[in-house]
Amino acid sequence: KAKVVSLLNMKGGVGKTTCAVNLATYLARDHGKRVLLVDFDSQTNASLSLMPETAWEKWADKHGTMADVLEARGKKRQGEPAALADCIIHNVLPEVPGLDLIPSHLALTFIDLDLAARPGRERIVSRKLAKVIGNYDVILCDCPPNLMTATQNALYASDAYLIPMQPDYLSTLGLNLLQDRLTYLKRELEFKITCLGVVFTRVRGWLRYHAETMERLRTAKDFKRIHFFETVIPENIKLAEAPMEAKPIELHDSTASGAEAYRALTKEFVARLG
Amino acid sequence: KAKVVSLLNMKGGVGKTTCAVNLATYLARDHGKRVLLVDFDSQTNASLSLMPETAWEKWADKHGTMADVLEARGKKRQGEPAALADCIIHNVLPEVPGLDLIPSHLALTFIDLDLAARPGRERIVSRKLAKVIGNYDVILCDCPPNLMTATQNALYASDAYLIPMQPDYLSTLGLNLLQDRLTYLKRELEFKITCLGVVFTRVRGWLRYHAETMERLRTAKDFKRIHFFETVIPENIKLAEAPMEAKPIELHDSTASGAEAYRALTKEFVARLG
Ligand SMILES: Nc1ncnc2c1ncn2[C@@H]1O[C@H](COP(=O)(O)OP(=O)(O)OP(=O)(O)O)[C@@H](O)[C@H]1O
Ligand SMILES: Nc1ncnc2c1ncn2[C@@H]1O[C@H](COP(=O)(O)OP(=O)(O)OP(=O)(O)O)[C@@H](O)[C@H]1O
Ligand SMILES: [Mg+2]
Ligand SMILES: [Mg+2]
Repeated sequence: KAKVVSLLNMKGGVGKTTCAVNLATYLARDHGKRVLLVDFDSQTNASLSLMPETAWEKWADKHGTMADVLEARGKKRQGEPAALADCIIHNVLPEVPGLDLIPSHLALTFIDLDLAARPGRERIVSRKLAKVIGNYDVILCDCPPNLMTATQNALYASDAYLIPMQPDYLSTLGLNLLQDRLTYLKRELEFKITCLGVVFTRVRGWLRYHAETMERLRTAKDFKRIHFFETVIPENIKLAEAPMEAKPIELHDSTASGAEAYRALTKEFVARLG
Repeated sequence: KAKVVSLLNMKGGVGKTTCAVNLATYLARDHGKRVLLVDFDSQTNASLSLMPETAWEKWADKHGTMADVLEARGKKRQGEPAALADCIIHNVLPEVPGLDLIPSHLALTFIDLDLAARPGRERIVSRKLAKVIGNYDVILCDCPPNLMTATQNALYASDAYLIPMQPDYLSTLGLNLLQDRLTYLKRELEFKITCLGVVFTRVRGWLRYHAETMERLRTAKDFKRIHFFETVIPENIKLAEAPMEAKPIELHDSTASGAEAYRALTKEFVARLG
């Protein structure tokens, strides 16, 4: 039965998607895991980091996406929403067997109010995932930058979460806010979830401000109980280029500093998952 | 009667808040405008870029915030929510007279479902702003990275919007998605809004990838009708440091490349606003 892990941060642009896509790739490639990546963000960033837009459009036209799984109203397909199993793209990257994807869809943009009256709106994915969870070792959930219904579905289905974070003030403000809101959700939705820790991303280690911010957080009283990964992901333009080729960093440039960092992060991640 | 402008992008971390805070400052300081900055993001990034956390806590304790304006349920204050006028912090920066702020509040995190049943939930701010709109020349709305109820309130109240954007693939994917969703909102909520244009942010001009991405967008058929600002905001660590001091870049380091860029952007912005 798979371990389910969410990439979580209300703060935008901190590398949730980049972490999800590259962790998923190295888990399958270097660690032989059967991996399912689930794209919970209506902006389809994770999906389009692994498949060209034309391929995504073709798939969404004929098959299901997260819009079907979450029963979004905006989706144009007729009839019953597709079953979760029919939304899975198996081996989305031919070069990386063992990595499957459930792609997202623009129709998730207003999902919160689509589902406002639906009983159990936060547990839809958890229930539907039960059918396939035995087929995987790790399921990664790429969350949008908020704690709304899509993210709540990811968290409710998750055993653990990982927090990517840029080492600057506005990005780190969110850590306290996040812990506070997560405590509220765990209580109200009555679920357990473990924090795997914080991974610093887009790090420019030569900048004193970045070095000081990481040091300040690692030693802060407030965050004593939080695990900070040893591996930090450097700012590396190759990581921003790769999605344009619909490739993870390993296939775009396996020698890039970003590739080395994600390879190392994945080792640490596997050890933390236990 | 003020011109109301929203900083808009569903993509996270592209510089909406940094633009809002620094445009607001230069409009007041260099152009003598009476400016109101309204923080629509439950993460309070804009608010905490202009006032220390302790000052914000004191204010939120005794006075109103966007949680009162948007009638959030989570807020702990008893009795009637505060009137909008009582939520305004006048001259939030002593060094920059003419810049007022309506601060945000964590209680906005679940505002969409708080307001799900409230008639006219998208027009609350527009109605309440009417009382004070004559006191300002420009009202800037800092939006969260989504198009949900808080952002819809900002857009419904706005004459125009500005799109900050990082020049990389995942950030630019959002431009088409944004235009599509905005068309839908304009039709369903029956309001008009002008696009002031796109401003490239966090630009590292020496990177070929950034230069190519900006060129590709400026010349793309899809975006022929979109105005791209001449000024681009460079990646400048000073811009990330400034919020830690609760200062706009002008007060943190007026000689920084980020300061020069925002000063220039503000000139262009004033010209575009007409
Ligand atoms: N280490 C890095 N070096 C260079 N660019 C990066 C790095 N990590 C992420 N990026 C780029 O920065 C942008 C933001 O990253 P990403 O989309 O992964 O963040 P996110 O947290 O998923 O954002 P959102 O909140 O919008 O979902 C993307 O364009 C991505 O390609
Ligand atoms: N030009 C720049 N140079 C360096 N750092 C920047 C620049 N612009 C923004 N930043 C920093 O990058 C991070 C993201 O910027 P910002 O918070 O303004 O984006 P945003 O679009 O408002 O994010 P969100 O989607 O979370 O609201 C912040 O920590 C900010 O201080
Ligand atoms: Mg993302
Ligand atoms: Mg912001």
